[in-house]
Amino acid sequence: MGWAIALHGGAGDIPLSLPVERRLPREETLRRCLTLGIAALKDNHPPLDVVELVVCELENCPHFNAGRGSVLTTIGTVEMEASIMEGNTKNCGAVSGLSTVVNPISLARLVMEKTPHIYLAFDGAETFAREQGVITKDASHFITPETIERLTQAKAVNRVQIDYTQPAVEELSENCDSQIG
Amino acid sequence: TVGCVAVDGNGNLAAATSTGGLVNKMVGRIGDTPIIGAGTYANSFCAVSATGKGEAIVRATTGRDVAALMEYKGLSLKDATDYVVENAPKGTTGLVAVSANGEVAMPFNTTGMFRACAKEDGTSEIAIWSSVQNVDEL
Repeated sequence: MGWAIALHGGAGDIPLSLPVERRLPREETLRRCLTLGIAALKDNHPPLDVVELVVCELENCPHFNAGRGSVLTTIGTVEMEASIMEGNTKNCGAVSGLSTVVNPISLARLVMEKTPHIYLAFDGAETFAREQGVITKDASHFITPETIERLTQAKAVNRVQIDYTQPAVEELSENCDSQIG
Repeated sequence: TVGCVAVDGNGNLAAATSTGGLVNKMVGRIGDTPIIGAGTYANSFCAVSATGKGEAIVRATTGRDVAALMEYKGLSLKDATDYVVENAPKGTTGLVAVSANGEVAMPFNTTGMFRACAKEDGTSEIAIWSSVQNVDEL
């Protein structure tokens, strides 16, 4: 028995031709986050702290679909969601419909630890975030030029996509499942 | 979607997942990430974080199914995660998971999944596609 850690930055129809300028920043973030998690585990931080730490770092990276860089709804807004769970106790917390919370995963943990509930959403979750004093920013902070472009492409073909990992519209087959590109 | 699972040397497990959802999703849409037992799950056997098409992951109760196969059927982490991902609709599901005894699994049935892992024995991996040419050593 020993420690172990695994992390992901999304799955989908990631083309083998993914341009290097889109691949390298994501690989570098994965490497940085893995190193961060390894160091925390070696320092005997509890796994719950480790997964929150790593996911916060991933949320802060605009190249991934979470936190800043989250993809957009059909009206161009951000609605982020997150959840966290501890194995031995099965304690858990979840949030959704967030538009201003910088690190949704930390708010999910606060739901777990500071409320008698498991899941808060939309206005209630935003109110709870302010009560807890977590860092919030204007909704525009979370929107990037790339996510605007992705929404424009998806709306052009009236399609719902799996986050940024989808290839550009012009790379897709016309016969692809409309739900996932 | 991003996520992380971890286990310490004493077998304590945790899972976390965060996402913006789908491009061009309807306002008010809820995906698999915040649904305990779907996109995120942890018990004393394993911790799971999933990514992909949320609607499919919710229908499959992906995270809980992995744990249940280990708890009630005695499957290894690899067998349990392979079974769940292989039986999910193709192109919809990926996950990362760790077990209480330090195993790691990162299967997916999509073209690729941005992923990384490390174990106390020194093994590590950073990859996107299945091909070994995309795997780096830390």
